[in-house]
Amino acid sequence: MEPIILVHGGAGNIVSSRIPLKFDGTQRSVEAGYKILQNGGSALDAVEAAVRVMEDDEGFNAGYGSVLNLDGEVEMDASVMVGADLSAGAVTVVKDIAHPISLARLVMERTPHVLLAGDGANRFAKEQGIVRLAEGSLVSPYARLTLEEFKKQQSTGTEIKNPGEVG
Amino acid sequence: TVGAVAIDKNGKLAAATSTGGYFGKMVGRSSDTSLIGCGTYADDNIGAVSTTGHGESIAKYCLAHAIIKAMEYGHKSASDATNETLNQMTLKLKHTAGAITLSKTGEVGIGFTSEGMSWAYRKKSELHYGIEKGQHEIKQV
Repeated sequence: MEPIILVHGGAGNIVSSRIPLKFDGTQRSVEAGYKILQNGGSALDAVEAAVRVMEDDEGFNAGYGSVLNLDGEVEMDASVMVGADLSAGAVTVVKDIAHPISLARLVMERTPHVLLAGDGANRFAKEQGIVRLAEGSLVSPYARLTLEEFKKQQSTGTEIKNPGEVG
Repeated sequence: TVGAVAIDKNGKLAAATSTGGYFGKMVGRSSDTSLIGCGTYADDNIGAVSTTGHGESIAKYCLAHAIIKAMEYGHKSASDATNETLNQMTLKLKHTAGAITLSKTGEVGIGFTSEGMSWAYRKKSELHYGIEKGQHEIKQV
């Protein structure tokens, strides 16, 4: 079988200044995953590696650079699934974790559950030796600016435009 | 949101999706990305999907699973299943989304009803990528 890896970096109205970031990041993500496949690695390892690249990249809405909730915090979700046996793992509303996708994989591999949420997910991460980042470490300047603009539009009653991705 | 689907040399499939959600969301809001069958799905007998877009709509439509079932029962190609299911979701729920799909035979499906979606894939020495509708660049690597 010829290995293939396919990635996306989010859908929506992508502002032109962000397009080069998207091209660069998705290509680096693909290369990280493909390298694993090329060396005989598994599809699971490849998708995890590919997503981790984009979680580290401020140009994407995941990990560092995630959009902010109304309190100005990063709260992240991630999930992973293996086609061989339909095993799956996910996390939701996790904070201060650099790679939620790897935490989702640990939920799949080391718990009897599919989805862990909030404080429970963060506690599980700690038990697994995943370092909790300092509060606010994943907040990027662009994400802060976007939230400020959103709140300004809300307070003036102007029509709220989505400045970026829809999700 | 970001996502990846892959098939390895043994024909095994996997899918992964990760997100910060929606800007200005309520504290404690969970998205489709954390829900198996909505943001992510993989089955070696059919294919693998990762989605992005309006999370509440994707969750209500069980988008990733719907694409897989269009391939399984509708005998659609990865591309047709992805695009047709996305169009059906947007028609029904009036919100946009995108998805990437790989079939068990390595067919690629890329679709979005939003203005754009960044995507890229590698097969042999070709890197394919794009963002806008109809855009499909190829470069040798």
